[in-house]
Amino acid sequence: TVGCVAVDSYGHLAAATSTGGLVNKMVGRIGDTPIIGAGTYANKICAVSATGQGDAIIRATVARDVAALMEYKGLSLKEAADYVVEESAPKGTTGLIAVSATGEVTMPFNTTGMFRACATEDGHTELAIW
Amino acid sequence: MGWAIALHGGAGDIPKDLPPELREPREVCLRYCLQMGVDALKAHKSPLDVVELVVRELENNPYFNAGKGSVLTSNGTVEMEACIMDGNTKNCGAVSGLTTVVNAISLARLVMEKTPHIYLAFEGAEAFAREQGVETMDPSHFITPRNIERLKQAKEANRVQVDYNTRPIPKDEKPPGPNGDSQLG
Repeated sequence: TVGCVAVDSYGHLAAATSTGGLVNKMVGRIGDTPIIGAGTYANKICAVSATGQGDAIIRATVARDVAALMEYKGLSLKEAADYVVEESAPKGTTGLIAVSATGEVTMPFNTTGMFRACATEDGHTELAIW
Repeated sequence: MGWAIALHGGAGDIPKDLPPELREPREVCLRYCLQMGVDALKAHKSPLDVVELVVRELENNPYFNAGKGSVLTSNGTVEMEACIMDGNTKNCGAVSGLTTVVNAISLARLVMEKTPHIYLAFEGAEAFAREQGVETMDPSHFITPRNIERLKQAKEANRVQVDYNTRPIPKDEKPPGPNGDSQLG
């Protein structure tokens, strides 16, 4: 699975995710990637792209939960994403990338690793696996 | 706080001893895609254009599980899916079950912009792709020797595998609970 989230200097957000699914999956099986609110979601507050074990991500409505925690509980992007990855999604199944309208970035995961990279206007860049 | 971008190439049970010949090409691609996205944001492209641009590049890289390099179904076929969403309008597009479309993410965007729907799948999505004239290839274009091998391993173990599991998920076994020492993901 691959994904990208971006916010421009006006605070406009977008999310995109694409995948081949699971090895040896049944023909016709749909994962979290194309399900709005599970593997992919964006609104005026944040943009989220998730990856990992699709069935667990769908059950936990991962992407929408991050946005909802920010919208209804006033959590920061990092707090919301950390809560969803550490408390909602089963351990070892989920990673996500997210940006907020104010230019925050977070890339938490509860698997062994996640191929990821990010950059912000104030000069921070990161590229990591584990 | 200004612009920001993040991208991923999949999560899972990525072994710490991943050999350099598998780790480095992925890191090179992530670095290239990050720079491409940053340059597009600096050029004031819309976030929608930026995320589509970056995911297209990742789809075209055979080291990632999307587009070329997609993992295989139990029938040894490729079924690709993608989704794109614009935060301002909440417009979104999604596709599933693609077998010939080179960039699923661009077809998802066309679903969002050229149809009254959000989601097209399987033969309907393939027909829409032809109607829109997006680039398509023979399904064999997307199949790599490495993924044929991975399917073989998964079949021998009668399991399904997430992006990077070294130990596939047993089909009949539910993943260990949250406090389990999960090797899944």
